[in-house]
Amino acid sequence: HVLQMLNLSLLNMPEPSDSERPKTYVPRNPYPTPSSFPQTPASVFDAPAVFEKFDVDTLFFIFYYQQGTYQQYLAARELKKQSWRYHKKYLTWFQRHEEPKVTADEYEQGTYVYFDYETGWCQRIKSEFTFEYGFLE
Amino acid sequence: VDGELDAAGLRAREQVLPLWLEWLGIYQQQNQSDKAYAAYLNTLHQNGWMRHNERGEHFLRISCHAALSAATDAATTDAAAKPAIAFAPLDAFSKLILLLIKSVPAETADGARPKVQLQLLTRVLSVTIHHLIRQHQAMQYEQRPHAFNQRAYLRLFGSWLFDLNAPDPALDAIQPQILYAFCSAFNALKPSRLPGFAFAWLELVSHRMFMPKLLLLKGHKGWPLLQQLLVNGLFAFLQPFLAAAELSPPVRVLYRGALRVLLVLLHDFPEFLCDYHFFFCDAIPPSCIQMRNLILSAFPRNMRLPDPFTPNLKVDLLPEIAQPPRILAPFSNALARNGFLHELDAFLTNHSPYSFLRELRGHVQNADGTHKAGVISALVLHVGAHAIASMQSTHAASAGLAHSAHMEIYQQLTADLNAEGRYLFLNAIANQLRYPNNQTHYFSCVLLYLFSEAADERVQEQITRVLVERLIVHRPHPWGLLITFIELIKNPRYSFWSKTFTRCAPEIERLFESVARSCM
Amino acid sequence: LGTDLTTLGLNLNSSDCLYATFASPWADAPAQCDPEFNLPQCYYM
Repeated sequence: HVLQMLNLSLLNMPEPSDSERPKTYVPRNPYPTPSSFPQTPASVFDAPAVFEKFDVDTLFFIFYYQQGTYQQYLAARELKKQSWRYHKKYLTWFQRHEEPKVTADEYEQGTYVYFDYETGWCQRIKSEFTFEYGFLE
Repeated sequence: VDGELDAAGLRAREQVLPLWLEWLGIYQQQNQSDKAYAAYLNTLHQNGWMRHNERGEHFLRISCHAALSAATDAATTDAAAKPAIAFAPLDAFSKLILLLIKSVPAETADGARPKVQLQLLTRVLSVTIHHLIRQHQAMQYEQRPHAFNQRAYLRLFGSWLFDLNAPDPALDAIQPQILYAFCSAFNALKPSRLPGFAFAWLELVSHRMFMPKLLLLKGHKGWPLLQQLLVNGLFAFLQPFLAAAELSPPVRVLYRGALRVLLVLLHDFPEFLCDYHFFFCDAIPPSCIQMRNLILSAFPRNMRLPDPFTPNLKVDLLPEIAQPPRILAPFSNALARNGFLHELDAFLTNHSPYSFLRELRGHVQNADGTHKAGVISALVLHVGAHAIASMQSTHAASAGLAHSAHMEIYQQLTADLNAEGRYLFLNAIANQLRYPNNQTHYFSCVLLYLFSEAADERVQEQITRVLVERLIVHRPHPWGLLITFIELIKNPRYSFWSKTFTRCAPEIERLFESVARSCM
Repeated sequence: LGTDLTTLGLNLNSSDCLYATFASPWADAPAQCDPEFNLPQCYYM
């Protein structure tokens, strides 16, 4: 009897699609683009290796415009690999322009490059800046 | 569900179905919005459908039934074809439940929010389990093969495992209770109870959002739960089928599936297999040699195994060889349950009375002459653990082996048991030949000592068989097994190659030569 | 004589955990899935 049940169970053998996540990529404010345009991100953007090829501007674009996605995660990871550090108060990325003048337990001080995503969408130099480690993500 | 609804339930049904269809519409909109979700959930809360009462129960049962019916009604009528499944209603229902759990108001009375969330999850799981069991019974007893489709429930439970176990601040307060709730659910759905759900069950228990999470819980809190699911749920069910020589197609598929799950555990969580090896070896039939080897090959990740083929490897000088393995199975309980633990310990301590030795066989045999494999395993391990402890306390290392009470028990069993009983006994010893630890070393010496002291060459042949049948199957091979066999064939003390059974047939002779070559 | 366990579709030599891409006990290949990732709250604008 049990074997008969098992045979029936084999008939309804689970399939890979049964446990795939429904692809829930939902554009926040969908713009009516021609259907020939890709409607979901290409799977190539799921590969971490491809992010090493992007220039920093592209990584910032993905970071700020693909919020909450795996791509944002990969962009942040690549930025960190390129010695950028995310500041949790200014919500932007900093990179040492030179060795810091002062290094203490709680902070470091010196000249940094940071990414201005709000006004210029460009990198700017900031001297005499104190980077408090409490704001380091 | 209709058959089980009373008048109030039927009235509720008239109200719930439109609500369910409304939700389905919202869910299937192209650009779903949080606003639409919030408005719908608000409606449910305001109309009392979310309370923990009969009305709330009706809502869950009727919407669960509606989702599952819509998903499987799409099934074909062709009995031979595989019934199709519509995922949308199932994904809609699982999403609704996720939102209901996450939307339990934060200001719920006196911090009871986690409790209310867990209560809701438990109610949903029990409604789904109730539905599953009833449909399974319809398939089982009403000869309606398509009444039950495991894939629909797999989809539901799988979605919840993804959504509820993903890192999410809104759910952190009810972890690991969420995992425990799924453990209870999967225990209730185990294959021995619902064989028609067996494949989905193993997929859920080994799910990447469940099994690893359970094993990664702090303090190994999830280890006993997974051990219970695998041993009582899977291996206890498979045991009678695997003991048969021929595996039926569904059992073969389940067996291969179990091998994959064990390989993931061997690769990612070897310590789990190490600590629970006794439970697994007890549950896996002796005929499943490779599966058992897989479990016995596990070793702690921080350990570097010395190459067993190193010429003149001094096993007894290895630092790890003095370390005791961790064994989480209360293996002596089986002896107490069979009423002779106390006498056994008395004999081990006082080396008397000798009458106890003669009664041993009776303790490990059933009335019909078959043997209590679990009791034999427990006896072997209990005596060995006792021997190691007493050797360590008296610091009499190898001297303690020969004329000890412990060895007399092993030799008595070797002499008294028939071939089947002795095979189980020797297997119980070979099941302790694992990674370098003091039990592997002790039992390796015991096996070799029994071989060298055996008066009857058939015993030596059987000891050899127990080792060789574990070596000729595909890898992996436990480290302790390899070093024991290499010692047996290399050390002139055992004059292995002079034994007639090594040349009893041309293919046997070739087998020994090939195994010897691979070992050299 | 058992099964050649290297043919069950699991990359046993992988230095990464197998469970993260374990598709199912019936699958002959790892799952193609978004690995689990966690975005700190401060990344959200």
